Amino acid sequence: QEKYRAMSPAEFFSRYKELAGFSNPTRAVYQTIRELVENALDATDTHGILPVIRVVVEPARGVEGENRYTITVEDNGIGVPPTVMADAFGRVLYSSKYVIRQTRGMFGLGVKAAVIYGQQTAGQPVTVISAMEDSDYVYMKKLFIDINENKPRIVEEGQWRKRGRWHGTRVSITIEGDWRRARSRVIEYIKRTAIVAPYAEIHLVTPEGDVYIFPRMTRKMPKPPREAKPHPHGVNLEQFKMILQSTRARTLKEVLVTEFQSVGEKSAVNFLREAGVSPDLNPKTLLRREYRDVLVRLVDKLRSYKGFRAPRSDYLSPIGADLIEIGLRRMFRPEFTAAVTRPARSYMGHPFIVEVGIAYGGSIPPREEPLLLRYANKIPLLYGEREDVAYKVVSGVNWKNYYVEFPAPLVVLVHIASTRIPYKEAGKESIGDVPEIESEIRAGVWEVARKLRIFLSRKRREAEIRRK
Amino acid sequence: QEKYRAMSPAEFFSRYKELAGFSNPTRAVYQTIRELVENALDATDTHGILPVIRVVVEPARGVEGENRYTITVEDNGIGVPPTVMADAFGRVLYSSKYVIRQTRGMFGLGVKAAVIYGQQTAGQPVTVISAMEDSDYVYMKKLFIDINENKPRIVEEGQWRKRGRWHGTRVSITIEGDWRRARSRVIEYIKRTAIVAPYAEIHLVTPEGDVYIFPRMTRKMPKPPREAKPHPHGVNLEQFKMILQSTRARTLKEVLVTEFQSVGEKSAVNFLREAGVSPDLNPKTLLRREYRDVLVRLVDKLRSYKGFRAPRSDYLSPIGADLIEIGLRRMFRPEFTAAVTRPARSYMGHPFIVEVGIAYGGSIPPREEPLLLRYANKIPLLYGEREDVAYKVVSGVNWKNYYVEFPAPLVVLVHIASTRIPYKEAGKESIGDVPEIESEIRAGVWEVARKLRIFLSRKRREAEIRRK
Ligand SMILES: Nc1ncnc2c1ncn2[C@@H]1O[C@H](COP(=O)(O)OP(=O)(O)OP(=O)(O)O)[C@@H](O)[C@H]1O
Ligand SMILES: Nc1ncnc2c1ncn2[C@@H]1O[C@H](COP(=O)(O)OP(=O)(O)OP(=O)(O)O)[C@@H](O)[C@H]1O
Ligand SMILES: [Mg+2]
Ligand SMILES: [Mg+2]
Repeated sequence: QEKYRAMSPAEFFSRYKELAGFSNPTRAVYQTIRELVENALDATDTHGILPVIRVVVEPARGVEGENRYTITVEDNGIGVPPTVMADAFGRVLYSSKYVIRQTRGMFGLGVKAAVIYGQQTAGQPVTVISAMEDSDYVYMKKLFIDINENKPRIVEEGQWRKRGRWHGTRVSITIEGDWRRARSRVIEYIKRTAIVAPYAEIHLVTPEGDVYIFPRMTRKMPKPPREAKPHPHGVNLEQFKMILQSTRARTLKEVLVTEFQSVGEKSAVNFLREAGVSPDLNPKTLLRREYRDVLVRLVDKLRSYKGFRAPRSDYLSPIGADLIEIGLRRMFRPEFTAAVTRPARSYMGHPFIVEVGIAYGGSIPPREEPLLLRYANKIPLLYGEREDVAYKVVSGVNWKNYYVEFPAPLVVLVHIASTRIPYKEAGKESIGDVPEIESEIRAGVWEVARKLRIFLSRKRREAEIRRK
Repeated sequence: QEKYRAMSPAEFFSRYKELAGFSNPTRAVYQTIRELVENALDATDTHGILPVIRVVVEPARGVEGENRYTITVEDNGIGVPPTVMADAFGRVLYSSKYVIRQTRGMFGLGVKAAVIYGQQTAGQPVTVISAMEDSDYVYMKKLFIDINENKPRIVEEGQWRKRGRWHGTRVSITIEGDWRRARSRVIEYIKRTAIVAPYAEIHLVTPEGDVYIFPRMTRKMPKPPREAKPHPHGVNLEQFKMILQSTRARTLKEVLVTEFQSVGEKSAVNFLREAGVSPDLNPKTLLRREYRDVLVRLVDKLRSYKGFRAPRSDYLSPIGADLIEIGLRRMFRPEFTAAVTRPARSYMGHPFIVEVGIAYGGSIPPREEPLLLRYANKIPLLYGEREDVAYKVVSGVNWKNYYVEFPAPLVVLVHIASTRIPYKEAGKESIGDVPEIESEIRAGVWEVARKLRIFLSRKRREAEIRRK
């Protein structure tokens, strides 16, 4: 007799940890640090706060077994409200980033996957300490995740009055991990993070007692990303039903104009007429069972109607071509750099901006293929390269056309900023090949490669002149 | 103010469909068919039934919009009990395969991801018709998935007395899909499935009215895989707690011997003594809060203790070296074939068997690199090749050592059979590089490559003799 049963999402990601990026003790160190650092940056630069982030990796005290480390990340961000703190850290698929905004986080899984990995390999609860700017109190919770029920199990909590005006969050997780093998990737991750966030101050303290400081290079921050209304092309049946349920709009036309972006009065009326639905229809009517077919057809047409404006991109927050060039120079001391921010495009109703940077020569060691630095919403991606759309594009370029002969001292940086990054995995390793994104990356790579060609052809002429 | 909220697993995979393999309308056709076919094979050959499977893809009737197809897969398998039918097809993370047994399915997500994709793109419920062998009735349900609540919403159901003795299941899902682009991959998938399951009869009917028949080649079936007890190395804290809760064993020693495989009386006692825990301890005692540290240390030691036997592999069901060679010959008409079934090994307490086949020459068209056919638990994997451990191994082989010069007419088949396949994605595209598995694949590839070299060196000598 077959044994049928359900599983909570906590059990699912506990049983299949590799789906969340926790494939082995080396990767677990990396993934724990990156999930905490990404949360820290989301809590700061997304809210216009100059980030100060401290990462400490130390041998776990009072925990048996070698290879046990306590990883602590502290930030000066917006903090976590005490009413949601337990769920934010103790319930899988719980998040403040399920909205339409460019953030690093998107799944509501990251820190919980680390908590689960820690509680299963080291038996320790996560410790969270947090204070919000407008509050007089600091709150603390130590908790495990109840894997079966997918809910937090608080084992200790407290609160105390602030002495200063601190705001921010400190998260401490103890895991089994192979620090020795993970070390170089962790340092590379933080280095690459700092390169595109020169307004951030980041410290890394290692178990050996080394302190890596990535100082703030500028107080100038890019404008933070903002939340947007959905675009008609990006809405699915369930989302549209939720909008109809919660809307205060009294007509269907008003729903389209007020609940969506890029829909004006005229296009709303034209669209509804074309769809054969009255613009004055009461939105709640569409939720009735007998209107299901009408609703499905309407959502279908919404997603494919060509008469709406493209999604707005002014709520995105790219790195900026200047910052990319500065970052490349700082990292590689090259002879040549160039960078471009492509015009915004969209896929599935979500706007995206591709940025490409290139660096050549100088201190860059020659390699058999370009060194590719991939970024998505300012997160450096260090795994899964060969299935990433950026790798597909960059390795498909005929570099000979640009006077590049391998081995060559060539670095290419690709950044995608969007309200929705099409990751192939819940562990955020690589980006799937969405055709619109692929063609923008290709256009951006060609654009900077052409500038490189100009530089290289001039160098070639100068070399010929010197030979005569 | 940040908006904090939870999401059900249905909403999670509905919002991030690419995580389940539904990245675009082309891939959606492929993924729907493969999920249904894999369920059909799990319902037959896993239970010793000679599979008869019929796949029909037809233009959707009464559904607006182009590119709408109804995909129906019918099998003669064990059927679905009426009491679980709604959850099996309408609740994400619900499965009969959450046990320790070699099956194609493992996540409890596959068919539900297809149902969600269908209901969102075509607005149609899934139709399931099923009958069990020992029952007089056939049951039918049409349902949607309530995305917010992650539960089935039945819109029609019925039952009727069987007229014959039919048993099996028919599942019908209507989706938006790009059949034209998906067609060749779907045919390739079914072809490759049939190659390693020559005891199965599979029919594919396409929207164009073509009928592909993959007839049964043999009635001889490999012994079906069987369910196993967990191995100590594969158990985590939560699983051990569940075992302690449900066990009827009265001592800790009895728990180890009866609830696990590969643990005898002697090794149980030795292990517990080494762990400093009494073999006579009442298992329920370990569940008390004050024993948490003891429990954590015990599970830790369980996972690393060297004194237990390796996991048993007799409950696995490999393809078999003969069948692999026959399949390769049928598919490619090569000049040479060889195949090997490696000895069983284990990772994380789960046994696995690697099988490698090689084919050369004859009708194989020369290519710049080997054509790699990847299989996991008899499922052909057609996506994500470049991040797959098998690709890493095969592309890393120095084929010159084996007298192979590219372009060359070379095919390599790699199959991994296990109670737990370490997929990198919930959409089952590629296999992560677990060191134990990687080294077995490498050993297997070298083994068949050496046989190829003997063949090629003999051909070389014969060619030289002819020239003189
Ligand atoms: N350092 C922090 N400061 C403020 N809030 C935080 C911090 N870390 C986590 N949170 C809150 O906890 C929530 C859950 O974090 P978690 O990493 O699990 O998911 P996420 O960041 O939303 O998405 P992802 O899984 O993609 O990382 C966040 O959405 C955020 O609201
Ligand atoms: N054709 C079928 N015959 C019998 N049972 C079936 C069939 N299709 C599905 N089921 C039942 O429904 C359950 C859910 O199927 P589903 O594909 O969602 O998950 P799974 O096969 O268990 O895992 P995976 O997500 O890896 O495919 C199965 O575990 C099985 O019990
Ligand atoms: Mg996060
Ligand atoms: Mg399945």
